[in-house]
Amino acid sequence: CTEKYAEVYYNRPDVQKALHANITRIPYKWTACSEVLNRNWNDTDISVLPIYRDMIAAGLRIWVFSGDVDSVVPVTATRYSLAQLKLATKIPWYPWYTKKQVGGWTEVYEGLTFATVRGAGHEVPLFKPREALQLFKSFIQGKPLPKS
Amino acid sequence: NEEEEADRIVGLPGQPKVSFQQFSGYVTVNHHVGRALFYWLTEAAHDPLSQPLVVWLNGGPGCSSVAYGASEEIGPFRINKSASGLYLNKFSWNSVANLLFLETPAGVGFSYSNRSSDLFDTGDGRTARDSLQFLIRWLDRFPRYKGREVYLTGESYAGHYVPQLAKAILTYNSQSKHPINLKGIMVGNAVTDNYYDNLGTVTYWWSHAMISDKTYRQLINTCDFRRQKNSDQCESLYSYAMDKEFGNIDQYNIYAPPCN
Repeated sequence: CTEKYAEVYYNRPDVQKALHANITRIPYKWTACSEVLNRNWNDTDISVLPIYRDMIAAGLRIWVFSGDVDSVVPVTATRYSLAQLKLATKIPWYPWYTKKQVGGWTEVYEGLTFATVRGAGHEVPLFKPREALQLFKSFIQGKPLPKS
Repeated sequence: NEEEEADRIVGLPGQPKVSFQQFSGYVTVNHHVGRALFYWLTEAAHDPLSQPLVVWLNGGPGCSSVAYGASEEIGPFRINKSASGLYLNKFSWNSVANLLFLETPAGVGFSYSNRSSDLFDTGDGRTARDSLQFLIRWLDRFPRYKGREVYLTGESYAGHYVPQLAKAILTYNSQSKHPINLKGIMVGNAVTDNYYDNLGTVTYWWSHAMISDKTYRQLINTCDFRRQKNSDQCESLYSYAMDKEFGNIDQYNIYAPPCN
């Protein structure tokens, strides 16, 4: 229910002042998600996999992670989609660890790292903050996730 | 830099004392129609001048990076239950990076457009263009970040925003004397490919015993997962699955208690 706290906090005038926000007095309350935008979304790519191929060719570091108890964009969806890239495996599938616990599983491909976060929902850092921070540190350092 | 100073956050209501700097405000991305995107920068807690710049985007489409990324995921603060103040997130990603939360596109959160019709015809294309303009102009406002390593991160529908912005940056860099030092992207539970996402989603529902064999077979046989818009029959199958077979669960975390 934490987004309810945001709906209250960010509509407080003193918070908006401190954030230099809402200076044009937008004619609607601040909200976590805009129904209007969502229902009237004009154009959407059927697939962004072609962009992945461009980014891999450009040498960008690409990490894709998945909280494995999310059913909205679940881990199976991500695996089916990434499989279409047909990437060669660089480091085979292994469990990665934080604090001696399996944080999830990962496979390093040529050009892309895939990692799951065990027991995390759609908002991975909300449900598994320690594991998410480890994931981020490994990503920023450009190193594979810890094997122990 | 006056603009930067004008954006400095002295302190948020109910905020604990912190050592890192914060800035927030607007960057106009389209002067002609008056479209401006809102950002919140929480600098790294240690050695901000040498840490990378990490842009975080939430998806939706239409959802706010301030509401989710900053306030309940990777940001340095959490909002307390009474919304009277903030407390520290000990696993914040600003322990190792400068975090830039961007509310995009206009219409999301505090980001706005003076042309109200913009809220009814925005999509992937305008979002990528405006987010690129934001980044270029934001770096002009914060010149110490020019040349700094930049990473784009996000989740959910930002599985579109992040690669599309990365592609826009790569194109910009190929024509610019001052390229943006984009090093990589990281996305989570990311919307990626219509067909395979949809196929994977109903397969996950079935393999996690959330739907019946019958519903699974009907979804697979009735829905054309390549289409943007589901047919009415397909739509009603999804509704049946969610309303009749899922029960009262939080679809975003199937083992967590739902927020009633």
